[in-house]
Amino acid sequence: SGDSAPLNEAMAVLQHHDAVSGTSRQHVANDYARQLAEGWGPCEVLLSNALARLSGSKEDFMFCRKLNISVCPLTQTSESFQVTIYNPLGRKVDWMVRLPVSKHVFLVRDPSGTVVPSDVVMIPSSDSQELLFSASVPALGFSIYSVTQVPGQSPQAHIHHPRSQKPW
Amino acid sequence: SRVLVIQNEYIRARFDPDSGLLMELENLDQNLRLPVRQAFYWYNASTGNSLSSQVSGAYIFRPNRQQPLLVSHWAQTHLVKTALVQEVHQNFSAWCSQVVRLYPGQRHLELEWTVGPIPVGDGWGKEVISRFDTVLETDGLFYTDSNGREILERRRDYRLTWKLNQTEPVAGNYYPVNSRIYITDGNMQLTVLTDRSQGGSSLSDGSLELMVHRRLLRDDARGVGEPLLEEGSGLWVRGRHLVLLEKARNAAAGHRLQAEKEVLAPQVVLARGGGAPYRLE
Repeated sequence: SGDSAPLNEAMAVLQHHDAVSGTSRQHVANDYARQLAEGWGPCEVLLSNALARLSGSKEDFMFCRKLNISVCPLTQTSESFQVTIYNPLGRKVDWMVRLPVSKHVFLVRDPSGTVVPSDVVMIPSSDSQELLFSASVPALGFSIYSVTQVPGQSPQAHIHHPRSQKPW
Repeated sequence: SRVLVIQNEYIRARFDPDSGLLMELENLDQNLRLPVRQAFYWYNASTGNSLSSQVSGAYIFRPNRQQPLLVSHWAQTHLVKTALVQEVHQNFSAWCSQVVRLYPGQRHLELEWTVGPIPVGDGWGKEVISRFDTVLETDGLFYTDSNGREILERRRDYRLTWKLNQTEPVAGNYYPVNSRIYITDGNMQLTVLTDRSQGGSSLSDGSLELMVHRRLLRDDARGVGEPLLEEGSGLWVRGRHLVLLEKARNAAAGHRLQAEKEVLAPQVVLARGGGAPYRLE
């Protein structure tokens, strides 16, 4: 069973001005980060149970915490996966989803099973690429998109050659 | 032409062909065009001087001179254009890069900056800023938010509630920015939304800056007892600034709606799929 209390507790501790403004010693700042990270785990279980119940299917939900640096083992190795996007705003939003993937072409379907436009963009000066597609998510709700790899096709590079400016 | 351009239905951004820096922003929808030069700079952290022994540290921001130094005059750029995104990757140095991005239907320019590990081998603490310089005649005024709610007017070298004798021309004009900072000439408004709280200011007319990262070598004698200096090679930080150029009279609608989307951004949860059907009963 999940539990949001540890994360609540960590957030409560982090109301201290040292946590808000970074004026603590390093080992204290590290401990603040540890408390937050320990709080995420049981909260993710809670979220998974809620999503299983609301979506009607019991999944092994994964939370990729390093999407901002294009790291997500599940999307980078799987030939097919599900993307659930939860929108906490009180209004519908369109949101560009970016997920690190392997060097393939993918088909993305929206909750009604319709294929939506997607792209695989190579990330310059790195050998990784990201899958992009625009998701429409209802107010205070979630949408589930499914992604499947198209066998035998590779993404075309979209990078226009690097332009090394004249160094002054 | 050699000018690098990315655009969507609403926004066009041009980059200087020689330096690779952003040089102009256009709001195609409202027919606005503003030369905007954005670059990264760093303040050299003070270690105390003849005026005051105060050191720049965790509690105190105190650069040792008024002018920051450019991280780099130019950037190596990569242009990526697909149906779903147009982006310019700018590489300023080994510890400073940025991706300037536009998605279809987006009314702001997204600047995803990555800064760090800040090198301190030269013995200098560094306080890194992203600065936007424009021709807007702002008359010493700029605006910052208070926890995303009230917008406060700020005037350079001035305090509303007491007669300020300004002794720190830079730090004395820095204010907390929780979600946005903007400048306006009454006609056009340039707003920068942040994805976290940062220090910000406008130290000259038409200019606005946000501090994105710091790495200092001295303790500022205010109680922490150690410098703001991560162990090892140091942290590198990635964040986003969303830049909006709008008519002053309708700018609030733009930045308020976008800031809500930024603060309450959708959360992504992944799964392999094909799980067993699940019913509470």
